[in-house]
Amino acid sequence: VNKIVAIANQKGGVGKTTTAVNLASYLAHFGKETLLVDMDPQSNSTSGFGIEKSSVKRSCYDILINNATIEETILPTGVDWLDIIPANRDLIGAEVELVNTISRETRLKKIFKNFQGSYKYIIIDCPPSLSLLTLNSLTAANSVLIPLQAEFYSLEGISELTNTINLIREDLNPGLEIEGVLLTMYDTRLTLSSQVVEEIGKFFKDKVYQTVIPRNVRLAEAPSFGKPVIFYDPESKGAKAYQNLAREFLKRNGIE
Amino acid sequence: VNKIVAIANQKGGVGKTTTAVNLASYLAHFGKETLLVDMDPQSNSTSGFGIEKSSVKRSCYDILINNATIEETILPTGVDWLDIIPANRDLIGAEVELVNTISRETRLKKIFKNFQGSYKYIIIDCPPSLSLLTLNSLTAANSVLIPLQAEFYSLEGISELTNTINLIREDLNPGLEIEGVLLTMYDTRLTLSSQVVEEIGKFFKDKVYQTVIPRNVRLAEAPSFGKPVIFYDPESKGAKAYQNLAREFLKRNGIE
Ligand SMILES: Nc1ncnc2c1ncn2[C@@H]1O[C@H](COP(=O)(O)OP(=O)(O)OP(=O)(O)O)[C@@H](O)[C@H]1O
Ligand SMILES: Nc1ncnc2c1ncn2[C@@H]1O[C@H](COP(=O)(O)OP(=O)(O)OP(=O)(O)O)[C@@H](O)[C@H]1O
Ligand SMILES: [Mg+2]
Ligand SMILES: [Mg+2]
Repeated sequence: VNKIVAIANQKGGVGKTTTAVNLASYLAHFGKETLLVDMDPQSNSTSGFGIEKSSVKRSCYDILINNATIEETILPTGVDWLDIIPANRDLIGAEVELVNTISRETRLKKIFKNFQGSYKYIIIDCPPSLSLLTLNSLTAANSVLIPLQAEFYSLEGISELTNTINLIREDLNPGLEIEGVLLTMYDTRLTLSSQVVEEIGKFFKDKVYQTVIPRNVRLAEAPSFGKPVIFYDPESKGAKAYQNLAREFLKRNGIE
Repeated sequence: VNKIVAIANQKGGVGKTTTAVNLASYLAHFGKETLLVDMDPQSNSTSGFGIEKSSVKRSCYDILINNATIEETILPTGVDWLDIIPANRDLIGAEVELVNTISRETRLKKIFKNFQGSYKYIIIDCPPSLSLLTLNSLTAANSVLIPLQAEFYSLEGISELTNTINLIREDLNPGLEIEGVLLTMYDTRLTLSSQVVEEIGKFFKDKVYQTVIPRNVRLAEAPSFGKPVIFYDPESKGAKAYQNLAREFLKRNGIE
């Protein structure tokens, strides 16, 4: 595996799932074998590919709690070169069950360490909190991509997120880097947006991705058809933006 | 206290905080003494009134974990007839600390039971999860107001939320009712919105509030000035919508 990337931000509704589903789909489109991991009990990434969560027999929960292997949990997504480790409602109980287990933050890290799969990239969709599911993801990841809505409440939460990333780097995962900050649902007409962008640029400098994801209804419609946007409307502004994101991600990681 | 209302939905970014801050502000505007409780570790409701979270000495955390009283935790908001029990980053640790405590779901309920304050309404802003902070809020509340974005992922999570409400009603809080469903960030031009509205109407019938909150940038700008929208731009579409919401809420609760 070249890289494990967690898509994380405890602020809700900033486009974590939309980014995980569509970045993973375009990486696969560029021929990079990719595995998407749905670590959110809401299991939105799972349903973003039309997979009915009640039909999911084994999920992230089984990997974290029941020592299931990755091989027995993987499902196809309908996109070539892209598989998923799905979520289902069992994952809601994982938080409480993990609290009293030994080395509760490093369970996912150990599982990936022993995994010999042929995937180039593993993308992890995180829930909107800094709880044990997110901590497991940040501990297992090589880097974290931070989707950010250009609005006040989103900006407010960034320092808490970077605090947590620093703590994880010190204690649990010294190699954890910030992959970048991705501006999502961006509306160029709003003055609020450009003020936030200025703030973010000062803090994250060249870590801010050049690609900006515009607000585009096709991105919100695609999951209701159980498809990533590449299958739903590849010519839309939203699709083109995620295609550019995948390109920029590969370029930043040394692959033209 | 006439009523304790939890503003809850585990889906992130659906407008829970925006609804809590602005509904509470307009209830106060109509002369109803109101207390806002910020149960979210992100403490967005707290900063929505310009209160610096690092200056907050005592928060919801102290009430839940350190047996602090409500009286010693309350802060003014700058709005007449509206006080707040603020949040700060201590609340992040509350989830884990509560897991192994006796009757962990009913701590907030007990505190409100013994509270003799003169508030007419208590409004609780919940975090984007079905974890112990949200369970405490639902157990302490008389009813729950569900903000919902008219989009696929939001709709998907509703059955999980109603499951949880039913479980709480059976075991912990027999009187818990659904106050209503509130459509937020509604854009009449999108076909996606009208499809979701139809689905929601079938399920919740007359519990769907007539008042619909439109997408309006003034609502997103107001918190960056530390003000509820009533102080920031009372003539805006967003402000008028929340004013109508407060009126409809009072009407549904028998107060003209
Ligand atoms: N660029 C965009 N343009 C328009 N709609 C978008 C865009 N990105 C995401 N959305 C929609 O906004 C909502 C929130 O996005 P999404 O669910 O991906 O965020 P999230 O961070 O994963 O949320 P959560 O915190 O609940 O996990 C969804 O309904 C999604 O379809
Ligand atoms: N009607 C609206 N029009 C425009 N922007 C809105 C509206 N309601 C909320 N917002 C903005 O959308 C974002 C999400 O709203 P908000 O933070 O209130 O949701 P939330 O459900 O409390 O999120 P979380 O799940 O993180 O607690 C915020 O930046 C907010 O300012
Ligand atoms: Mg998500
Ligand atoms: Mg909120």
